[in-house]
Amino acid sequence: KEKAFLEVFNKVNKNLKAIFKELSPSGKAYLELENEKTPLDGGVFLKARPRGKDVKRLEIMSGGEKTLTALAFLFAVQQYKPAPFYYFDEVDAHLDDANARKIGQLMKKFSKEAQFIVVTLRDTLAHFSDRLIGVSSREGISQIYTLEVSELLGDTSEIKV
Amino acid sequence: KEKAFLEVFNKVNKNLKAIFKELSPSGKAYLELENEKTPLDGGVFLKARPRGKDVKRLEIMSGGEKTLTALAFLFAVQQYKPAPFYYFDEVDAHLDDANARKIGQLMKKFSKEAQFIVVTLRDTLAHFSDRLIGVSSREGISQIYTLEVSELLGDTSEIKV
Amino acid sequence: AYIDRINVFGFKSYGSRKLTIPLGEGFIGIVGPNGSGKSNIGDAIVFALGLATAKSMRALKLTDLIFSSKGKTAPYAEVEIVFKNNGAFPLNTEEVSIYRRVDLNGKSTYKINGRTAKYYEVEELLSEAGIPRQAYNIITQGDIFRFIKMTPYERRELLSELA
Amino acid sequence: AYIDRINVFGFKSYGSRKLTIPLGEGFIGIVGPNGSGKSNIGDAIVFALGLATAKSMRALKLTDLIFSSKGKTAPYAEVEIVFKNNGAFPLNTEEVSIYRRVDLNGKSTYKINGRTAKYYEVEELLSEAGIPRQAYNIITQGDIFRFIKMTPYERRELLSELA
Ligand SMILES: Nc1ncnc2c1ncn2[C@@H]1O[C@H](COP(=O)(O)OP(=O)(O)OP(=O)(O)O)[C@@H](O)[C@H]1O
Ligand SMILES: Nc1ncnc2c1ncn2[C@@H]1O[C@H](COP(=O)(O)OP(=O)(O)OP(=O)(O)O)[C@@H](O)[C@H]1O
Ligand SMILES: [Mg+2]
Ligand SMILES: [Mg+2]
Repeated sequence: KEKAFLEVFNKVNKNLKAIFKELSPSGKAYLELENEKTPLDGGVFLKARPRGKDVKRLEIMSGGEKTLTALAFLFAVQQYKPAPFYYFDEVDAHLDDANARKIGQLMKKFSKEAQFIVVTLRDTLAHFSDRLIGVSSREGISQIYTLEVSELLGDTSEIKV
Repeated sequence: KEKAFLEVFNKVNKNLKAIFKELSPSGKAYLELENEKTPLDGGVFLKARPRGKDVKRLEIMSGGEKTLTALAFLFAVQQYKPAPFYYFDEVDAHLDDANARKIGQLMKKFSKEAQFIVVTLRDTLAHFSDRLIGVSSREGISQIYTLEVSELLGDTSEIKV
Repeated sequence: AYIDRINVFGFKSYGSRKLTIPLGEGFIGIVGPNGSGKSNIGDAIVFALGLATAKSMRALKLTDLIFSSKGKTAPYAEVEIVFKNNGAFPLNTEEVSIYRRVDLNGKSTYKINGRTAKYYEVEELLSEAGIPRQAYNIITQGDIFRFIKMTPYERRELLSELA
Repeated sequence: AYIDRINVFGFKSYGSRKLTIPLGEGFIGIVGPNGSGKSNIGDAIVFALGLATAKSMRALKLTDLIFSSKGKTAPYAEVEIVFKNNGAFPLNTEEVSIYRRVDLNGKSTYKINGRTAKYYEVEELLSEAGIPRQAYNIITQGDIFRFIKMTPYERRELLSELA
């Protein structure tokens, strides 16, 4: 039982390190066992050291750094054992444009293995989608329609996916 | 004492109604006394009815609707009795572009009466500022410099140092 | 497997009419103004798949999910999630439909591929198809920080469940 | 009144050097990449004006605010907020400076216009200048929803304080 857990822990940890490196080239994020000898007696810490900085408690990271670390962890789990679909609601709320683009690229890559349903208010992530659903409200009733990604205002030409 | 409270209540309520109307033209937001006879024995409710919809409990509103209602309330208080400065950190995180622009215009207007220090990751609000401060990080140490509003390209995250 | 489409009637802001939300394989972007009804799509998924203990649907009681406007209320709210199976579910249909309706009296009815089912049957089916019990594959607004805020023990639990 | 500039040394991400953040009248936008140090400006204001009970500075203890990197730590963290007075403060200087330093032992020192002061003197001065005690004029990341989440009584209190 402990053996099975350690296999998951090590694989997800390996994924996390690689994914975070992709997001924050000279930063790192990793998992750490509280209890190395008897892992199932302790917890699992999530540690992050954004580029140029020390490993600090997660709570003092900025909103964007927390978002990147959390998404990297989620993608690391998904890479190990994908759920059939993922639903993301405004996960780009606290990401600057450059980081939103990196997350968009990762989502594009991982959406080959699982369905990604991504709600966003900004074009950046939307430009990476295969298909777009538009939602509007008329007199309090939602209307649903399909959009072409090229119909997005803002410049689709500069985003080669 | 009750008289003084009612004067504040009525004035802020009047401001709130007008400001929210500006943000959401066929919607409304207002304050309501829990106890009409003895106001100071009860609380003050914040009620909102976004365009086309019924008055619903605040919690079931969308993230953007909550943000607009909260900002309208804050501006209503400010219009009655401005603090010397206001600091807003990413209040546009859950606003679509059109609403971010409306908030930018209101902030522009109210910044004649009080200093507005506005942290944002998106150009929309930044374009309304009188002056821009850029922040970047080199080896974990923050650098501060001034920017021209005209220097804003698509990206507030790709600032030249 | 993936969600091919979602059929709704009387659910939250979708009005008292049959409406189909087309999804499909790959990376689907959902866009539109504040308050238009984007997050309600996530709520529809959480509702139909019985994941409400893991996620908030911003409703104090189930009947809050029934469309109401200007005094009029829909007679019930129903959501049907239609998956393309691709061998993920232990059923031999090409599509797998999970349906839930809540009536004005608050009573829920579940259906799997059109026949009435108990909640635990839906729960088991989803677990077989790889949809995690704590629904960490569904990130609602603001929910992303839970991976940061969770305790080391909760994180260990999440990993153990994958084993 | 308005904040003309903020001088810092050893505070959070601003390093072990004297740094001036120029602000000034009107609408000032603060932009830059994630993690660059924008929100730390708000924390500097909250720190120096003694508003930490009303606001989080994302620090478990005061000494967390002292710059540290790669094993090295600044000897102390200090922040000076320089206001243009314009008659808002009951002092007859053109500028009003409110300063706070925290040492490695966690001890705080306040100064008003350069002379050492007690915390309650800073508190009274700010109150005279119209800076509210619950600091609702300072909205940190995610904090905007407090106006929605506050109870009807808290909202009544906020309005009473204005009277
Ligand atoms: N039972 C109901 N009947 C009618 N309308 C409802 C019901 N429940 C919720 N709504 C409406 O749904 C709207 C919220 O929809 P939703 O949260 O999906 O918006 P959104 O597109 O995600 O917006 P945002 O971009 O601001 O997050 C609210 O305006 C609310 O009034
Ligand atoms: N005592 C300290 N010493 C050195 N660096 C620190 C200290 N305290 C915080 N930091 C650093 O400050 C950074 C966060 O800065 P801040 O929250 O201002 O970023 P931000 O520009 O607001 O980013 P975002 O756009 O993501 O919100 C973190 O990376 C953290 O490591
Ligand atoms: Mg939403
Ligand atoms: Mg920040």
